[in-house]
Amino acid sequence: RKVFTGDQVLRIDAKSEEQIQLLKELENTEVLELDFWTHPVSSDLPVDVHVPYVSLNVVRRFLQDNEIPFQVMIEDLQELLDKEQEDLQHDAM
Amino acid sequence: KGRDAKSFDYATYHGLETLYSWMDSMVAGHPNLISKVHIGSSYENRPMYVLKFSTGGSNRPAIWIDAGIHSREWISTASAVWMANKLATDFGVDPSVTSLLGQMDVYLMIVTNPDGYAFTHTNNRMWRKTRSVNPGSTCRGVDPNRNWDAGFGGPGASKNPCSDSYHGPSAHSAIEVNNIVNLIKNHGNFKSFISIHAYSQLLMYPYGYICTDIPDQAELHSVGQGAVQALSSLYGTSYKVGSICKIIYQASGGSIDWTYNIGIKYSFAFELRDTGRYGFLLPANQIIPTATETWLGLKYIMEYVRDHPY
Repeated sequence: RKVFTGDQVLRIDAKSEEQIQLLKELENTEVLELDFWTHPVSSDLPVDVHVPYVSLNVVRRFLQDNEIPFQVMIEDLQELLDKEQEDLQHDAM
Repeated sequence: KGRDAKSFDYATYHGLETLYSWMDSMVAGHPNLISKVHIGSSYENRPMYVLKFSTGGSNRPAIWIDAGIHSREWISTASAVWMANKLATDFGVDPSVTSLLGQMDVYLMIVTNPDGYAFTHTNNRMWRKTRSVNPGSTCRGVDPNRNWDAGFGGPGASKNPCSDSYHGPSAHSAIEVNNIVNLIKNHGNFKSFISIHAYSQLLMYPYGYICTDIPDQAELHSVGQGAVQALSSLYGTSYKVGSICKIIYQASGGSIDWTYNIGIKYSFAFELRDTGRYGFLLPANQIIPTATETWLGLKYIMEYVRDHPY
């Protein structure tokens, strides 16, 4: 089972078309292994992206340097997955 | 087995085997209403089943509902399980449901991507695609909602097998998609096609592959608004209505574009809860509230389809 310890899901609120384009470039940067849960389309739709732990600093720096507002939607993805598994086992019993 | 459906825990997420066993209990519990149709096998050779709700007749006008085509969207499958039971238990009790099933058949596919769904339970909870091997690549899977013959290979889908929106080598190349395509084509009398996804709380209609309005845009928008009004009446959950291309993004190769283009006018896609607190990891305690409100929207669409034959 793949684990996602330390991974975070960021909610990004792009403020301009230019920032949307920057996020599209980020989406195409395969080495970061980003998983876009919702995609950069327009500045009136939020962008949710699952960021692997190893890419967190790079992505945060990129957003801060480009003044693209974001917040942490899921602090630690694995913790939420563990909770989900606990619930499933509890319900199964 | 009939009793099993009554004692089934609809308020939690279940693995594939449990869901397949539950399907058998639904058939056993409602022998004059529900049958299990085997429409083919998945890439990894798992059976693909559709629950057919029918009170008889031959090749009656029908409504198609699928869930779980993107395997990590567990709430769509869990909601479909609850709604299947609701449809069965309301038959003979709710006059509108009884009238609907007296005139039309409903085909409900609970797990549309069984390989992906099993993989999310055993290996990778965040998996979205099928599990097919892509020749020449170490990456597996095709996005089953980019593989339909509607603007195939256009914008909003990737030709990179490692991408989550990889469209596959050709339209309908994914066996999971082709099994559904064959059923729809062979049946020939579907009047509505509804695909259930998550998340974002949206109710969408075609097109996704181009941003021009469909000829029936006004009618489908009006039906969508009525459905969302019914859905929101329960808990106030806010939904948006619009075409895929205009409300989220241009996405080619989607199922409801293909069904609309072959003449199934009432083609819709739901994106269920939530809007960005849990994303794909919606807690199980929200399954029944989500399914209950979604049922109201789905029922509105099915009643409209029943009352507007074409």
